[in-house]
Amino acid sequence: YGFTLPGWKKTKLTYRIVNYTPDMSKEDVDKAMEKAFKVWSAVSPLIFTRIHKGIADIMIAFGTKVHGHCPRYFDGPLGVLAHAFPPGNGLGGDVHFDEDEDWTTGSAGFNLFLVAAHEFGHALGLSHSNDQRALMFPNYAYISPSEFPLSPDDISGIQSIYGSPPNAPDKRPTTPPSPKICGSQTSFDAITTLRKEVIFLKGRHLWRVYPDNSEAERELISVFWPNLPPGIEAAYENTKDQILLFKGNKFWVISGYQVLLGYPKNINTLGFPKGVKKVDAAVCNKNTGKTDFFIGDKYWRFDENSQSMEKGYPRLTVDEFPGISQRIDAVFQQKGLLYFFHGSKQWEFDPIAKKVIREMKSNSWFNC
Amino acid sequence: LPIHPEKDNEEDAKLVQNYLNKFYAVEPDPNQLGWKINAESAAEKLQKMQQFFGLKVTGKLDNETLEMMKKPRCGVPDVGL
Repeated sequence: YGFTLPGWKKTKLTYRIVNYTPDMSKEDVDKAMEKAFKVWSAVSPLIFTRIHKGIADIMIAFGTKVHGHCPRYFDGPLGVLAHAFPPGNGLGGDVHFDEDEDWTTGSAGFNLFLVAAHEFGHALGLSHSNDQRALMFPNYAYISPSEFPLSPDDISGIQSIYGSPPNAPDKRPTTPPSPKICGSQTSFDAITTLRKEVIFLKGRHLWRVYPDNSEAERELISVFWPNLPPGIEAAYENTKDQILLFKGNKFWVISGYQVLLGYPKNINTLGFPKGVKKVDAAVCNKNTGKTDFFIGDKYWRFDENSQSMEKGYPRLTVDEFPGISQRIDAVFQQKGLLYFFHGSKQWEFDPIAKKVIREMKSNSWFNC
Repeated sequence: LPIHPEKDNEEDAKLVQNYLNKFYAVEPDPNQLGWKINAESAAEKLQKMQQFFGLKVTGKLDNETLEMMKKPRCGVPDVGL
């Protein structure tokens, strides 16, 4: 992380939303801004109060190209999304958003909450971090708004200027509570075995489950693999005591804690045609040494021995796996049976009898 | 009609120049009087950008560097006064 001193000389700060984007309802804009300030107040002594008139410490506005007295200009769609100024008078602390962008509450366009939280970091005195996991990394990266967006790097940065929240029990960067794993709608991005354990991945977190005593450990993915992005989409353990992790058209091979050199590579090096842009789920059948990649309603079969994609694929998943007709989020193999996940449901499948044995909740592997 | 490759390079060159000036030009120190003695070269700025993003530091434009420059981002410079 980096910061410009001295930061604000006070912990009670005001903000004012000067104008609005037509892309979102005023209510959604207000909520996004409030939530973005809460990100920083959760891990520091700072308190943010909204005012509706006059000059606030942090003035928030939407503009295009040359806008008002701002010395920086915007550049139309994409490119620069927003900018902000370090603490101080006048423009100090102010935050501007490029109205030529498509501002949203979700993953389409640019998520206003995420961009605002980044710019408020500048308005509080942080500069850009070269830690790709950090919210203060300069490039936009979408993460689910239900995830807490600050990395330990961001938390250390803001706490080096303002200290910890008054009632924090110890000095370690504090990360608010984890996503609810026992919630009724719990789903997973990817799941893989790793020797005796099963690793569930979702957003920035992973859970290591030891099936025989269903004990689970939660951790940030970046603690194990700092250079991996959040939101891994598929994962599987191959026959060489390695796991492969997929996101978009890239994949990484991991052995132990090490990401092997030369990765990420493009998935077309595995034999996918150019048109395939991502992998939904994958599982390696330890008995046959064949890996099935699931994409949409189809699957490809890869021979781990010859390291090549088998001919005659893709095929319809439901043909080989009767009863599995949904797009698959994740799949893994345990004691010869396959477990297919979609949203909050999973199906236990017997590949020899070729039939679904039962349907369960996705979080049935956790001691809920 | 196929886009003329030179034109592509031209646009990329402009993008790179604009990117380096916007995010990797150390802003002049208001207290400094007179000319700046050693203006940074584009290659030096490019190296700084490649270092910041964890790319191969060559001072030369390659696909990975160009791809990084084309990503939507924050308008605050990556290097300050």
